[in-house]
Amino acid sequence: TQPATKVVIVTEEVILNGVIKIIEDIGVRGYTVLSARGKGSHNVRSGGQPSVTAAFTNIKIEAIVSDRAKAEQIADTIASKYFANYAGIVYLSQIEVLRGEKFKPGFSG
Amino acid sequence: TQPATKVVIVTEEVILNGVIKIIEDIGVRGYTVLSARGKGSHNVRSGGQPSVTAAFTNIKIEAIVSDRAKAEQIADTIASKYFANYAGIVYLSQIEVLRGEKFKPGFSG
Amino acid sequence: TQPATKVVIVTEEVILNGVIKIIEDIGVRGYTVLSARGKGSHNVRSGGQPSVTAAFTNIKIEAIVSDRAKAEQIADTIASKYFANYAGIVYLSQIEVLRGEKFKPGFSG
Amino acid sequence: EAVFDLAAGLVKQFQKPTLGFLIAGMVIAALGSRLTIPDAVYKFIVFMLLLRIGLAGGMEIREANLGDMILPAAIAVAVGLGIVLLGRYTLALLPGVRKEDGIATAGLFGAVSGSTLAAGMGLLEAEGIFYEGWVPALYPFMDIPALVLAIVLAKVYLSKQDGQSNGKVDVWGIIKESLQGSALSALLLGLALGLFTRPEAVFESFYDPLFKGLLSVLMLIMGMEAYARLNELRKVAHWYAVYGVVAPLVHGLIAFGLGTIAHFTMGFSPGGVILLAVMAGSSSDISGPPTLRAAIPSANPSTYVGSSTGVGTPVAIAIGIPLYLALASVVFGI
Amino acid sequence: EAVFDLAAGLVKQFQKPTLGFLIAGMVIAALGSRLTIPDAVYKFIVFMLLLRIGLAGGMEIREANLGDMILPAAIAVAVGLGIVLLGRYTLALLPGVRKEDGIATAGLFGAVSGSTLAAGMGLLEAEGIFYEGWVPALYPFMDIPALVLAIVLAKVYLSKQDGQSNGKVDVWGIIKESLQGSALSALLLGLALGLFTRPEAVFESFYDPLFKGLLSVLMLIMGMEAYARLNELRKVAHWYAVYGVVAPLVHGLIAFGLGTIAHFTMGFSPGGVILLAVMAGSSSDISGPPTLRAAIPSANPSTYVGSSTGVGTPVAIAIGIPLYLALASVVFGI
Amino acid sequence: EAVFDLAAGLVKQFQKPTLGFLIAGMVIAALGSRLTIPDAVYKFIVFMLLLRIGLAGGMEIREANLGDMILPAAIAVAVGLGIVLLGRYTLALLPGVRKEDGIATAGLFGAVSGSTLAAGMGLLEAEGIFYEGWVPALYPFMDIPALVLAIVLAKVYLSKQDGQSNGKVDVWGIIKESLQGSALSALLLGLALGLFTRPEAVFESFYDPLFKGLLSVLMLIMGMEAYARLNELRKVAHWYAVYGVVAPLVHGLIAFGLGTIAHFTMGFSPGGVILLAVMAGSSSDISGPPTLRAAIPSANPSTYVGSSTGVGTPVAIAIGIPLYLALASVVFGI
Ligand SMILES: Nc1ncnc2c1ncn2[C@@H]1O[C@H](COP(=O)(O)O)[C@@H](O)[C@H]1O
Ligand SMILES: Nc1ncnc2c1ncn2[C@@H]1O[C@H](COP(=O)(O)O)[C@@H](O)[C@H]1O
Ligand SMILES: Nc1ncnc2c1ncn2[C@@H]1O[C@H](COP(=O)(O)O)[C@@H](O)[C@H]1O
Repeated sequence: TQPATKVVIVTEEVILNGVIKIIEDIGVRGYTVLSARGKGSHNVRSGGQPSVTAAFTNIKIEAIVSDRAKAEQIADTIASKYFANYAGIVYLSQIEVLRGEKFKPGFSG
Repeated sequence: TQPATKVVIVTEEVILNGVIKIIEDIGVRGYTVLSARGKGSHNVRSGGQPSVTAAFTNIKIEAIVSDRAKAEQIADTIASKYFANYAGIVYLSQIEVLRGEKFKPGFSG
Repeated sequence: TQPATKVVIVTEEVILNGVIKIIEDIGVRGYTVLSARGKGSHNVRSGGQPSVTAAFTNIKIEAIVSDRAKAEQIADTIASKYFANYAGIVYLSQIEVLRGEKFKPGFSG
Repeated sequence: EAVFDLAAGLVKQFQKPTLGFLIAGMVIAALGSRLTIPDAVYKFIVFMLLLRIGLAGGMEIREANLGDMILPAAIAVAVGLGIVLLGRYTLALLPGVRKEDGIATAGLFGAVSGSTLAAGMGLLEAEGIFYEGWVPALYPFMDIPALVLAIVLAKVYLSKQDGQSNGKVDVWGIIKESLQGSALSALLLGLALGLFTRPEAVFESFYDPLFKGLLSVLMLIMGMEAYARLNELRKVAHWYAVYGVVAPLVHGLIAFGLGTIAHFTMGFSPGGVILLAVMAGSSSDISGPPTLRAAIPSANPSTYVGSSTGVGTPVAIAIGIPLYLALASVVFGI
Repeated sequence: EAVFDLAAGLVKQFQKPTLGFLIAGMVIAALGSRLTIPDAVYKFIVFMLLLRIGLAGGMEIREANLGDMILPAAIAVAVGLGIVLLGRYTLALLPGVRKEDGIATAGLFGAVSGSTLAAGMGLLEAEGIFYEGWVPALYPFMDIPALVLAIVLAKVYLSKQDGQSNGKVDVWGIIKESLQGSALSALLLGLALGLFTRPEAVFESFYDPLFKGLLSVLMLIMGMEAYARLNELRKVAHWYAVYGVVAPLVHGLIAFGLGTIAHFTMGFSPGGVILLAVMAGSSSDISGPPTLRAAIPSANPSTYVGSSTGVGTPVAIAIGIPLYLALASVVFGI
Repeated sequence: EAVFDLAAGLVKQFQKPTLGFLIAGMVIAALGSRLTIPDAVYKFIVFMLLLRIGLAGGMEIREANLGDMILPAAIAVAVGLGIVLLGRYTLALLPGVRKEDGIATAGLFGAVSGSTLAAGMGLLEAEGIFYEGWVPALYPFMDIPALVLAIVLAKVYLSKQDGQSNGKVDVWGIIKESLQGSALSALLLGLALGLFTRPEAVFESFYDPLFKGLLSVLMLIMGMEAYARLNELRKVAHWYAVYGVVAPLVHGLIAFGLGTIAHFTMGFSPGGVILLAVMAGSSSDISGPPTLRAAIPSANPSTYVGSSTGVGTPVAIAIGIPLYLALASVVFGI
């Protein structure tokens, strides 16, 4: 196995497309999105999803990158661009991938 | 980046409010909830959700804490209070956060 | 706490049963499944779920194992059996569990 | 002759959509079908059915003589409590049955199932048998006391086990929790809207016409669900399955008897007697389990959910309802 | 006498299912009910209602005289823009209100709420009051200019703050984004289908009959939602709540006045005047917030969503619509 | 003259709601609308339509002469197998087309699409053309043999590639897997209920009245989905798009021809001939892809799903169905 870094972002659904764009612009070609709900410092229900319908209004985005520097770049870019106004957190987690070649930025499948 | 600990709990949905209360009572102000389903030692379908409707009956709760001791306290409290009767697991994962101040217990956003 | 390894697989929903079988055949008795969607090298929308209905077509499977070797065996078996044809990634993450006995392969709850 | 008649009658009953869809659900689940009704649709169907039941009840209560409701309501409470006590001193004492599991199971059988009640109403309306619109409003009168008593008995038993002398039970909290549940909220919402507003237009254009159809889909779900839970029952003592077959009919007949007394004393309708029996014979599948799971954590859900959803509800609908209808035609000549 | 009449009239209005369900929703949310309508059902109901509104409008536009639409469309645009300007120089100047929050809130109140419009149409149809089928098609004429202006004003203000002289605003991008939203897409889809195809059969067998019933469920959701958002308003200046009570009625009356002019000049129907007032008084809950959240990130959603969904929509439906109906019976004698 | 007639006829067809919604779906997806129908609603609509088709079929089979079904059933099987063989020796041999992708695509086109079948039935009922109620029950007779044959051919080809001489194919497992799928389960469930119970009341009050409306929403979804998949087709050889245009019509006309023979030999209704052609021309979107994805993993889903959902289904509905109707009016004079 090879070491890699997983960037995890939990934020409002309204900025999903923006976050994906940042990830792809930095050269990372894959990501995974999950529905989430949560509570944080903002405790903001943005975007008008009715709370009574128990809608999941946050999203959790995970992007696996083999290059640690790229991972930090993704995290920094997203935090500085969005988290002044939008609710969100970002963190990094060390993982090991089986077949490393897939996660090198620029790998085009 | 600063090191932090992520507490992850996968358990039955019926005790969600109780788990959140424990997290908040210990002073952690944020958490993320995801829908999950799974199989464990209990293999219990609690709470009456029909299995045929493919409902997700478990929840996965993630709470990020900067203080390792608090993280263990959350894990211990939840495990001892609930896991004798309810299906559930809890584990800790080391992560790195970008802006550490948000995750200090007591930080009030 | 005791160290353990979490195997994470993100792949197409059509092979869920196959992946679960591999996990159980190796002797791991528990796993957690979450709905996910994502983009990777395949960018394949398999299985016919309409994309317009915003259906989550991927699944994320997490299995916690206390024995590192078993974790790698699960990862290798799934990758070699499925990832030549199906879209999917697999990675390992070091975690710490509170009550370790539950995750020893063969533990029967 | 009579047996043949009864058998023919039973076949005819099973050809009714309500029972037909229930049995079809069990069959296709047994055949391994991957057909699933999305959870969002299931939840919405339960909401629509209970709202409609409440609306009809509320609109009728406006004109009804509230005095007529007192005796049936009292019977409902008595039956609910009685079922739990009966279970406490039968099922819970059997070998292989843990006390708290037996009490929790009796609690679910004392409570009421919205799907079974809707099935009963559907069959009565198909047969054209009249019942007072407020009878379904007796649902909470039977449901809540049964759940509360079951929780109290379980706590008392468990605290004796642990050597504590007084397990405090927050009765008002349990009542509040039950009333706030999604099933009872929909019923009470309907009752309030039927009582205080004029919902006739939307009742007749939407909630009432869709009732039969939505009920058929719910019967299909309950049938598929029953088969799924039946598997779970295999892991526990077989008494839960036996109880699931016997209890609905015993409870239903007891309530039928008491209801008949109400019929001859204050004119309670035969349809009302049947519905009272249906509610007594029903075992909660939707609202009861989460309440018990939270209040009696040490009880094993495989027992009470398996017994109620896996055996109790199919028996209450497929055998119980036709039985009460047959009995009513003998006793009341309808 | 008149006051008693008005009060009796108001009670009678509240007994209408539409208002009854809205108020019932607020009540059961206040009582802590855990009843939830699944998000998938909520989204589908909004789709069905707007599609039906669009179909009816499109089918009517086929025969309508397009010239009749010009003046009301102009009024719609003027009112939409006017509301935002009005809010910019009232709400946004109050103490404790941040400029961008005030502008965003005014933007939502200038925009249109599909649920309020549907409620208005439901009540008009229940009363049997005629309105031109194309009036609901004025929705985007009021909604989009209001949102665009609010975003432009916010950007101008924020760029002045930051010392930049020209905050570029991609107006066409915002218009496109709004038109592609799920609510407006459903409305425009319906209009196009009504105009270019013959949907009468499916309109009369499906979309129209279900309208009233689905509207009642949506009113329930909006009532529950209003209560939930009311809580969020407590965290911000109380002016947002005051604005939420006053603004819908002021905006509605302004539009009523302008609509009346159109009535006497080119024969705009009284029902059309009422709907124009309903749209002006409505505040967007579904499509407006995401657009503003993306365009004006620094505005705090608790203010504009709390004001619109927590106060504005209940007031616009429960007080506004009966008010315009009463006014219309005085002015137009219907 | 004739061309003008045909064009006018085609425009008139497109004005039918069924086709109108399909085209509207493609248009709004092309315009970038973010309108989405929730997945739970989509799944429930497919369930409701197939259950209704099955119920109608089952109720009719009760009175039907089973002998009449033999020839059409044989034709259905023959057409299903024939389509796969035809595709194997045309599409799969084209340059740039991998054999297993071509075979999988032919498999989907041999299979049947529930949405296309429902669209065909909707248009026949709108035109008042009679068809035997059991004709839709021929669905599995065409669908399953086609999928099985496609999987067998793919396995044979792949095992030759790998040098193994005998790729075992668990035919019974594939048949079972297909029958247990959600689409076929709903159809078979309906057939069984129609056959063995008396579902007339719930059929006429719920499943039948909602059919047209739910079909229109499904057409909208299929239209939006077709546009989304069209994008995916760009990544693979253009032959898949060509096949998607030509194949539905060729397959439909072959079946029409065989069906006409059945008409003149044993009185198969013209409506039945049209439906047989519709089923032959349809390409599975819902139940086929997961079966192939699991059985032929090395086939690239972008090819077969893109060809079927992106091109095949829109062509089969928008061009195929009007074509068979026009042909039937010539051949059978209806
Ligand atoms: N300490 C935490 N642990 C886990 N998730 C968090 C935490 N804080 C915030 N979040 C998540 O991040 C989202 C936005 O956080 P915030 O920006 O703090 O409002 C919340 O809705 C949560 O889902
Ligand atoms: N080894 C494991 N790996 C991942 N998830 C697990 C594991 N064991 C249990 N779980 C999750 O925890 C839930 C409760 O587990 P249990 O208490 O063992 O029944 C299950 O439903 C799973 O979702
Ligand atoms: N770099 C990555 N980070 C996170 N998730 C990924 C990554 N690459 C792929 N995935 C996930 O794995 C799935 C299949 O990937 P692939 O086999 O590369 O198409 C995608 O749909 C994503 O959900």
